[in-house]
Amino acid sequence: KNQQVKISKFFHVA
Amino acid sequence: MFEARLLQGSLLKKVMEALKELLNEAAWDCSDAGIQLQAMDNSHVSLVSLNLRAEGFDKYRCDRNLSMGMNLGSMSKILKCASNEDIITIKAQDNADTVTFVFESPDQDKVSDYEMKLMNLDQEHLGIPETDYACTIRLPSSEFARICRDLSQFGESMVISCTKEGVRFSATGDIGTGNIKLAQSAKVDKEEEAVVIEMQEPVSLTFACRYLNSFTKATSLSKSVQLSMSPEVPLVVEYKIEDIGHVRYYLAPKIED
Repeated sequence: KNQQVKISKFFHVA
Repeated sequence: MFEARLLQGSLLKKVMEALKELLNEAAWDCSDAGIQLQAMDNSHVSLVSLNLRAEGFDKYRCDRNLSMGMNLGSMSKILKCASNEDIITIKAQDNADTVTFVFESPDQDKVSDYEMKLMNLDQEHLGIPETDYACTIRLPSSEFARICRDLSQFGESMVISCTKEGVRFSATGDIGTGNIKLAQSAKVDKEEEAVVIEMQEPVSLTFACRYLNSFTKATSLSKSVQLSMSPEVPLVVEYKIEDIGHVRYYLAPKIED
């Protein structure tokens, strides 16, 4: 099953 | 004080439509370079990044950097009061707690102004790493909107696969499977009607249809849309906004667990 990933996994607080 | 006057007010109305389905509120960051907005949707699965350059405005003044927290539902209600032909001015005093929108009819016989309370949003700013994408696909925005609408009937996820032959959009679910293949345009006579694919390496990723459909609310902003993909990183869906800027949507993929 495909698991939706969070965008914050890729983009971090600058 | 801050004052930005946009002759083509309809662009701001369209930007509003492009944001309000995904975001409830957002900070409009104003500097002398222009207006920037960056916000994640409530589920933190997608990120919207808007940029409107100062040069694109008929008049632009920003004495001090300003971040205006706005409820986009309220802002949308106000912008609905503007006609497509209106000139729209956004203005605010420094460290004000309200923002004013002024709508001028083309022949100046009707001028409206709406004042809206600002919100304190402690929005964290996310760093978006520069990426050299494996695949970029430019296609007519209406075509992309049609693909998302048609395929989302078949399943909640869409697979976008890009090879040198072309790009394939697929969805599968209870009622069956749908596949749409777009070939690279042979002759590019009308730029905005073309399908142009740049491929460094083939990529195939899975995304949730509901976000893709929300992104296509920006279709009226530009005749073409650009998709950028690399393995295991967010998809970028970018719509140019005339010669003033762009709106970019980033969507995290769905990963086989």
